[in-house]
Amino acid sequence: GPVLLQTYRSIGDYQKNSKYELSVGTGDILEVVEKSENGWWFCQGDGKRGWLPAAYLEPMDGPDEIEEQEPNYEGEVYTVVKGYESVQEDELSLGEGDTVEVIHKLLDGWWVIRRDEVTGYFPSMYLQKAGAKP
Amino acid sequence: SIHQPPMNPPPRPPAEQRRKQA
Repeated sequence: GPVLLQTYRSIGDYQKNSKYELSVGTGDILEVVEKSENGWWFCQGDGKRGWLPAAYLEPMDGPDEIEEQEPNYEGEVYTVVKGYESVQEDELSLGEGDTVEVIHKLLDGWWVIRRDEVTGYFPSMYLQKAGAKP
Repeated sequence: SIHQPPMNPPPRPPAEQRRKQA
């Protein structure tokens, strides 16, 4: 049968940085085709298709549609596969090869992680589950 | 391929949503 795609509304203006992304304005309606764990969602709307940051999208079906995982305060061990320098004060700066504990996997691709008792946000794109093959 | 997500981390949530999360 037909695949029913979830409908989302853009909550901000987003200007694309590559041809594979979409530019949207606040209030634009989009269908989400694929949700990547790194926070980029493949969307279609108004005859266009491309990637959008999940952080700019809210579900039309209402906020009771819970997809977000619960935090895991014990932490799940991940390895940093690409270094990142914090831009905002609630982010962590880490180098390639560092080991961290993932506390909360947020859909927007910015996960809450802990290292040396310090907690902050880090791009999930630069993390890999410890022991996993790339 | 177009079906590969961008190589850079997506931007953080716009300010309005960050307030809602807090």
